[in-house]
Amino acid sequence: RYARFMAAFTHISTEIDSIYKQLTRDPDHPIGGTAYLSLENDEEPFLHGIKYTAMPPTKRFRNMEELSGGEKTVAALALLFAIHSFRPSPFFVLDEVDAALDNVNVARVAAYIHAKSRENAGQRNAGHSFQSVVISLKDTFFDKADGLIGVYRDHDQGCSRVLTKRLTTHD
Amino acid sequence: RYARFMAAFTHISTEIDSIYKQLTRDPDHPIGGTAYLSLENDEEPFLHGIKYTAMPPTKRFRNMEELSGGEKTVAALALLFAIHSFRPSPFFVLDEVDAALDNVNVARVAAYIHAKSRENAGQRNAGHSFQSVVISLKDTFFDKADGLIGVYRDHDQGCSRVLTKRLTTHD
Amino acid sequence: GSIHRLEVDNFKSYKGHQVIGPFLNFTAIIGPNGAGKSNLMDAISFVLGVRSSHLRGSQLRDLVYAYDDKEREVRRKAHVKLVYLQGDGTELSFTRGITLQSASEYRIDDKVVSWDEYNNKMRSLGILVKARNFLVFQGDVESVSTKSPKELTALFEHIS
Amino acid sequence: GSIHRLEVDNFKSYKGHQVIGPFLNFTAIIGPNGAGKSNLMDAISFVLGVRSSHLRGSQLRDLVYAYDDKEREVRRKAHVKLVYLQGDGTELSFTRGITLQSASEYRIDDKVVSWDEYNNKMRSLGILVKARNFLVFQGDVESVSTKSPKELTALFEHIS
Ligand SMILES: Nc1ncnc2c1ncn2[C@@H]1O[C@H](COP(=O)(O)OP(=O)(O)OP(=O)(O)O)[C@@H](O)[C@H]1O
Ligand SMILES: Nc1ncnc2c1ncn2[C@@H]1O[C@H](COP(=O)(O)OP(=O)(O)OP(=O)(O)O)[C@@H](O)[C@H]1O
Ligand SMILES: [Mg+2]
Ligand SMILES: [Mg+2]
Repeated sequence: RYARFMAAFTHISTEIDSIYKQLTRDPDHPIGGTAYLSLENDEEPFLHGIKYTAMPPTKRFRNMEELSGGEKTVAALALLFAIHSFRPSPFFVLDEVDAALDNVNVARVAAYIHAKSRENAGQRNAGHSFQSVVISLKDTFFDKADGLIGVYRDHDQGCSRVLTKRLTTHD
Repeated sequence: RYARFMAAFTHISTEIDSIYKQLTRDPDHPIGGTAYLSLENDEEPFLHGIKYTAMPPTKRFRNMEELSGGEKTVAALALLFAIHSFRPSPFFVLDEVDAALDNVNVARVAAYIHAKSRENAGQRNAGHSFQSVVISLKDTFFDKADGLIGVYRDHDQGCSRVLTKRLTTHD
Repeated sequence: GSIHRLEVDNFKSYKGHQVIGPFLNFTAIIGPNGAGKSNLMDAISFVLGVRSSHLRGSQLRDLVYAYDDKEREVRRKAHVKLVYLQGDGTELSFTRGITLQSASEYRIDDKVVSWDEYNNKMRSLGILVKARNFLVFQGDVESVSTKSPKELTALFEHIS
Repeated sequence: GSIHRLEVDNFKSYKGHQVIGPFLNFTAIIGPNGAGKSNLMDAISFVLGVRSSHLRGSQLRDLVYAYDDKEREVRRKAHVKLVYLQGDGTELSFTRGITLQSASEYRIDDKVVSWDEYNNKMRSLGILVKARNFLVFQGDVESVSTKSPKELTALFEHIS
């Protein structure tokens, strides 16, 4: 039990920083932010907590509560993707995770998801890629998708219906 | 105490439906949705609860929990504006209330706020208008404002700074 | 593997039998407020075995299509089938239904199975419903980053 | 009346003395994630007397500008002044400061007053801090529509 827990912890804490950097770097800050996990107790980690810290570029506070709405969203997605890399599920379903993101962060997150969703069976099992199902209201997010499922309300029948459309992918 | 409470309740419950209709009507549904308040107990209302129900156009469920994210936001704003009409405060501060709204609902809410923010001292005291301070990431919302306060991060100093800009108002 | 398509039958706002898909590597679900986008995520979560309280319904009955409050009393069946495309190109289907007595029923390739068998088959594909780290419901994303240290440990336990 | 301008001094991410405004009939605050937009709403809420726990700070100290975690120990004063334009065109200013001993200090037109006097003056202008129905913090709007019946009654009591 201890060994399994530590295997998960070590793997995820090495991945988290590089994923967070991919999601936060830009021309002004080519390196990006810093993210790390720390154990409250080394001897019996599963009896105590794991602390997550993410610091956006140029910010120097370690208290996650003080991050802004958009900064918390980016930190959360980095953690989710890092956990996935240890225990890869074949797909992700994300419902309006871009609600608090400004256009720059939407573009970065969409680009990351687009890059991770490339079809490659070997990559899938190794945790390097996954199928993505994303619900979004922002065209700067969904125009990066391979295909759209448009949901509309059929007023006469009082129910939902869908239309599908493939997008020509741009790599 | 009973009389004051009932004065508030009666006023707000007559306003809520017309405000909700203004926020939900469109060419397909010229009337809009339905919203009302009901008392759990008529004798001693302040010892029991007030139930709020809002039903978007073509929807027929009375359970507010089943509304979608965007539908809940519109219902919430209608209630806030109705309460304001009884007890007018001189200004409103709204932080990214448009996060869950699609473009159609953003335009409707922005138009409502724009209309209510017209300067007229008499209107202010009577609860028909108010000053609005709105934080938003969507240009379809903030381009209806009279002026913008742009906040940016001064990386050298590690702090926030602002720039202001008047927009030529379009009525 | 990946999700190929969904077949929903009287699930939430989806009346009658509707086939939704195909799902590609990166599929976006779009549409106006209240159209039924989150209900599609609920359909995926439901067929994987997530409890109805996470799907904005207090009981299974609430997940069955109804035209209005009166029709909620009408007894209807509902089900969601998720057709999964395996690495070797073969299809595997998972179906979860709501019976007339409002109970859950699980099927793999249209054969009724127990919840344990159903869940074990999903685990073998890497779908850990208990951890749910691959499902982010509307409005929940920010709270992932401010989970308490204890909650994070619990999540790590599920996936290790 | 209306808000004419804010003068912030070492409040949250606003270092030194900065004047923000003028605020017009409909003013939008815009800028990238993490720039300091919600901190401006916190400045308005703070000067009206809203408790620091609502402003994402556990204590008053957290609301004072600091460059990094080490500088949090540095004792600094901070204040926010809200200049209010009355119907007759005259200006009235409300100031709330954080003293070196981390206590709150209230001023009306630069004269120190008690919290009761400060709050009463605001009530006379229609600013009911206790009800807070005119302040919607980030992420809170949806929950307004699903307030429990008891919570709604409490809100109605505050405003009646
Ligand atoms: N059992 C049911 N039968 C019929 N309709 C239902 C049922 N349960 C929920 N609904 C309807 O589904 C609607 C909500 O759909 P959903 O939450 O999927 O919208 P959405 O597309 O995600 O919208 P948003 O963009 O605002 O989040 C509600 O308005 C409700 O009327
Ligand atoms: N006392 C303080 N001193 C200096 N900086 C602070 C202080 N308190 C908070 N901050 C900074 O303020 C930032 C958050 O600002 P704020 O929440 O206003 O952003 P925002 O513009 O609303 O962003 P979003 O669009 O993501 O909601 C944090 O990153 C934090 O570093
Ligand atoms: Mg939704
Ligand atoms: Mg903010």
